[in-house]
This record gives sequence, structure tokens and C-alpha cells, in this order.
Amino acid sequence: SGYVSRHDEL
Amino acid sequence: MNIFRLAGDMTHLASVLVLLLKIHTIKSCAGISLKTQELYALVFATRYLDLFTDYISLYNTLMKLIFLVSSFSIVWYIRHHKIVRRSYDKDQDTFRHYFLVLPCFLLALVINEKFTVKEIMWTFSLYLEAVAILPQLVLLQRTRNIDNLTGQYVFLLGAYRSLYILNWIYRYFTEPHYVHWITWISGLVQTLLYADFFYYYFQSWKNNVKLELPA
Repeated sequence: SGYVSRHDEL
Repeated sequence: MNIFRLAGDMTHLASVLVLLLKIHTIKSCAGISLKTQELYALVFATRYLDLFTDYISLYNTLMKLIFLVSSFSIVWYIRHHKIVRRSYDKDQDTFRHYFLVLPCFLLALVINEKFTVKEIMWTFSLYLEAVAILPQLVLLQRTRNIDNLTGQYVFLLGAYRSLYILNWIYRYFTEPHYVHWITWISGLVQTLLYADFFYYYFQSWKNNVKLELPA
């Protein structure tokens, strides 16, 4: 899964 | 977005606002570790590299901007503001925080989810955030009387990551394939570092006495 979906938190 | 995560973000925001309130209104940073603030500025700078490249939501972008601007302005205040800087006790804030940066970076090179620059920088920011509070905790043990705002600041900062842990548990049970060991373990280590502070903070609140950490 892409970077964005894995890092959707702050 | 679940309630635990929202509560965590709001608690984190509150900790930053309490600190800015203290520094901006009473023009004092007594008891605050500049080193922890510098580490946090580095944490946000390396974690939010995707600020302008990936858009997740207005909330996400807004909060990233707030954390970036506030952390760097707090460092500026303590370092350069003519009144605030006088209340910074550099003789007490002696934790060699640069010794934390390199090991976290090396660990991020070795243990990460993907070997790309963005991912390694993000993982580095996660490990660094886990230990960023250490200079502040050491300073609190040296500072005899901890003022309320400083105590509240550290409490909120520790509480936000505890709420994130609840958020990860919630997401683990509600989202298939939601497994992020690196995030979970570093978040747990970070929260455990606050354990004794939480204990003494709760004791001072329960017995209604001044917060003091044993040397």
C-alpha cells in the first residue's frame, strides 16, 4: 500500500 | 478518523497551545527544555515532508502546519526572544540530545517498512519522537518547583500518544490488514517513558500538592 495510505496519521 | 485519534490530536494541540501560552504571555520558558523542543521541531520537519506533495485532508494539512509552525516558533522564542531567552536555564538543560539523533537515524535505516528516503525519514521521526521527551524529563528532575503550565504541558504531551495507542487498537480491530509494528512499538516506548511522570503527576493532583519528581 502506498506511502499516503500508510501515513494518514499525524 | 476515530474518536481516540481525534482526542489524541486535540490533546497534542492542547500541549502545544499550553506551551505557547506560557512562553507568549508570561514571557518565560523556565523549566522548559530547549533540547526537547529542538528534537520535536526535527520530528515534525522529517515527518511532514509530504506536506505539499500528498494531500490527505484539510484537517491533516492544517494540523501539520500548526505543529510545524508552533514547534519552530517555540525554538525561536527560547533561543532568540530577548526576554524569554533570559529564563532559559542552559546550565540545567544539559542532556546531550544529539546522541539521540544518530542512533534513531541508524535504526531507521535498518528497521523500516520501505527503503525509500521519505519512508526512512518518516521512521526516523517516529523513533526520535519516542525519545524526544528525555531532555525535558531530566530537566524536570533537576528543577525543584515545577510550575503548573510546565506540568500540564508534559502531561498532555504524554497523554496524546496514549490516546494514539487506543486509536491503533481500535483500527487494528476495525480495519483489515491494519498492522504497523514499528509505529506501535515506538509509540508504546514513548508512552512508557512518561509512566513515572504520570505517577507523580497523578499523586500531586490527588494529594493536591506541588508536583515534584524525585532526583
